[in-house]
Parts: sequence; structure tokens; C-alpha cells
Amino acid sequence: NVSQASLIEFFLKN
Amino acid sequence: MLEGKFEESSLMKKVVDAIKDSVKLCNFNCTEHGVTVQAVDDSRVLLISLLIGEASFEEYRCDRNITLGIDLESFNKIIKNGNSSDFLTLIAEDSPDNVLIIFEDKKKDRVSEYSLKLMDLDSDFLQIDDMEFDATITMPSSEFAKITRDLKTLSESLQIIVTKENVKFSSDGDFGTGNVVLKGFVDMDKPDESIKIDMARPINLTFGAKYIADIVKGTSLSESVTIKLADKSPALFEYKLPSGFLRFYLAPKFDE
Repeated sequence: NVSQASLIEFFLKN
Repeated sequence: MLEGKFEESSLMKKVVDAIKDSVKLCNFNCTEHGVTVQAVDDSRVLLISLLIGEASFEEYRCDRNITLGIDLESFNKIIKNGNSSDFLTLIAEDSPDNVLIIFEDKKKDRVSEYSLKLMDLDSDFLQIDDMEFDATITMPSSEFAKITRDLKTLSESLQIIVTKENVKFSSDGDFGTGNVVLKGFVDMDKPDESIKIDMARPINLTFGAKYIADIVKGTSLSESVTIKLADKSPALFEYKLPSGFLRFYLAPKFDE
């Protein structure tokens, strides 16, 4: 099974 | 004031077509250097980053930074009304409530003018620092689009595996499996047909096929697409514009 990662995990919000 | 005139409306048509299924609302940020958009899809999995450089316009002036909050579905309805070969001019005041969209055919015997209401949108910026990638693939954009469409019929996930020799696109579904393997090669006569694989480290990443299917809507913008991959990191898919780019950052899927 695979789960989808979110971009928020990688790119910090300004 | 913003006044940007494209030699042909086709570029903006293609840009809107490429992003409208990924994001519905976005700010077009206009500066003296051109127009940029950064927007994230609702699920926070796909990010688009667009630069339409000043040189993409036949005539361009933007004295002060202007933000155009645009509903892409509405914009698309208007932008479709111009013929691809028409001049397209975008005009907006410094603090605009609307943007004027003017199409002129090349004989100048028909001028169509539309006004699009703008929206006040929260800009939700993500900071993307320069990323380091382990593998870079450049290939014909149409070929990447076909592979994506073909493999998406089997599975919701698309796996991209890069080794020194080749790149493998693979899907594993309920009723069967499929894969397409490409080797690097140089086409001297048609450089855009070449496939270039640069690999520092082997890559094995899985992505949501539906997101990649949205990404390949940029195919008409460029003959080739560049895919940059790093282990356990978002991938970058780039379509180059005559001056600028349309980039998609896509978060991977992970084994649970």
C-alpha cells in the first residue's frame, strides 16, 4: 500500500 | 499599469489549458520582468510555477507590480473566444477590479474586447529553495504524455525508475501490469526527439497517475519535457516557454 505525500511536508510556508 | 501584447493568443490559451484542471483560482503576479503564477492544487500534492517572461510578449510594460486574481474557468471561457493567430493584449490598471482582454486579428478589421472581473485571492506561497536532484530526464513531451495516458489505464499509481541505462515507467493494477522502458539516444536531425538521461543516483519513485495526467496537459507548450527526480522528494516537471517556463512540482507516494 502506498500513501500520498503532501507538498507541505517538503516546502516550508512563507 | 499593465499592458502586455502577445503576437499570438495561442500561448496564453495553451498556458490556461495546461493549468486550469490543477488549480481553479490563482494570482497572476505582474512585474517589469513578466508574469508569474504560483499555485497549489486543493489536495496540496501538485504545485504549479509559471513564468511568462517579458520577452514572450511583443510589447510589454508594467510600471508597478500588479496582482491579477483570476478564476481560470472564467478566464478560459474568454480566452477561447480569440483565434489562436490573433494578437492578444491584456490591460489592467494599478489596483484593478478587472482586466481587459483584447483580441485583434492580424488584418486589424476585427477587434474583440472582453473584461474579466478579478478576485481578491489569498496568496498561499510555498518557499521552494533550489533543490538537488539525483536524476534528470529530457524527452519528447508527446511521448511522455502518451506513456502517462497508456499506463494510467491500468493503475492509479505510476512508478518511475531510473537506472544508468534507462528510465522505466511502470504501473501495477488490478487486472494487469504495464511498463515502458526508454533508453537515452541523440537524434541529430531532430534534437527535440532525443532522450537524455542523467543519473547521479538510481531512482525509484511512485506518483499519483491522475496528477501526472494533469501535468501532461502542458504538452502543447513545448516539444520536450524535463523531469527532475530526487529520492523521497517532490519531482519537477518542466515545460520551457519561448521565454520562461511552466513547472509542476509533484509530491511522491510512499510505501506505508
